[in-house]
Amino acid sequence: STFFRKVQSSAARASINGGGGGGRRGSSQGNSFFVPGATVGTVLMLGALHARRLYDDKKIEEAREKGIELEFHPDVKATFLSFLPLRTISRFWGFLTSVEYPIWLRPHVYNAWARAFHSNLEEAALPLEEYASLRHFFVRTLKEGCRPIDSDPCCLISPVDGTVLRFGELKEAGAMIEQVKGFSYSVSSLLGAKSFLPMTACENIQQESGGEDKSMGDETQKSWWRVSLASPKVRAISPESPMKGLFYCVIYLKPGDYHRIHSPVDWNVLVRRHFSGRLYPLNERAMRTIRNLYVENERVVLEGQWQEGYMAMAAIGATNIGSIELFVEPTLHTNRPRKKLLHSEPPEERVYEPEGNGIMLKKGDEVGAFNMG
Amino acid sequence: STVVLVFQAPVSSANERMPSDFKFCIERGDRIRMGEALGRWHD
Repeated sequence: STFFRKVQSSAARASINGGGGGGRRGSSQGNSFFVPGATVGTVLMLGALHARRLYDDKKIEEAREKGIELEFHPDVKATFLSFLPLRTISRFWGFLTSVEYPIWLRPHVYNAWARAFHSNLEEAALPLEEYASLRHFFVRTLKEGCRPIDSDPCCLISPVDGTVLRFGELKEAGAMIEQVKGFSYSVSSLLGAKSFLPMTACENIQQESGGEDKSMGDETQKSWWRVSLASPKVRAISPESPMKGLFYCVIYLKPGDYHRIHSPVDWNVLVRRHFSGRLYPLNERAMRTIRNLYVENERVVLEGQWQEGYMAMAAIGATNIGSIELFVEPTLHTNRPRKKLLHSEPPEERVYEPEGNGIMLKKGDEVGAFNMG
Repeated sequence: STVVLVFQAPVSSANERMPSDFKFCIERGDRIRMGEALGRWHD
């Protein structure tokens, strides 16, 4: 605002100095200052926001290095997000990023993107001029040999490029995964109530699920209005315990990462489930402030069997990367315009044929991709 | 965007002489690339 006041006062001075017929000239000079001034102001504001974000990220990183866990802490800004038309915003973002650039502009745009989000452009399979739009560039394939697959037959590989957020064995009643310290969500809510998750009946659920962790069950008792607005799938805690040897891993993909999803092992995909939920952002701040983030967001779940038993992979969308494409089912469309107000529809499910065998995927095979918007 | 994997993996029973437990070979906050091992077990 100081900058604009200066620009306005200099414009006014120019107008006074010009006087009479010269006043018109002075006014046009003021206008010509105003446009670059507004641009500079916008750039400065974006720069300040980016600097603040980097500072926050650094603080979080430092805290993590010191062993301080991020804690769940809902805030007003997060509540405000639920009133925004995030799906419409996401779809509009998709439309914007689908706009084709002239060939001479493409390397500049993609280089700027790579600098901002730390992408390695040397890995891109095609020359930058061949990516017609940012959306096309975002789901780029990689050069042959950029991602060697671990050849150990007794290993499970990462299906994506990303940052490991959580991993471990599911032992607790209800099979809960911690979102951040102080809040957990249940795996059956994430994968669907009809999932084949190997569980065993548990009689001591009250004793086992209680304690220091504010799990979903506790929250639902405390907050009736949240229960009434939440979809049915997130209300109840499962009265069962996971079988021994059930593990999980949560991997977060930053905007600069390679955004294709691959198969982690050789497995048979039997069922696909599409949850048409919300499209909250999935960044660190959102994780700390939005309840049931992964359970509420739009996602596609693939479920099947591998040599060691059960296998499920959930690809969860966000505001900027809202649509999930499955190469094994090209007809699936996600991030569709929403007709109903409440987010309580059951997931749309498809059993892959032939029944009992499903679709065979090899370790490292491309399964799908996250698209912009 | 985020990917969550849920899977069964080998765990050895108490009376096995050679443990064949699945072990993650990653740490929280690690950057991982597609194709790198998340965890291993012994045959």
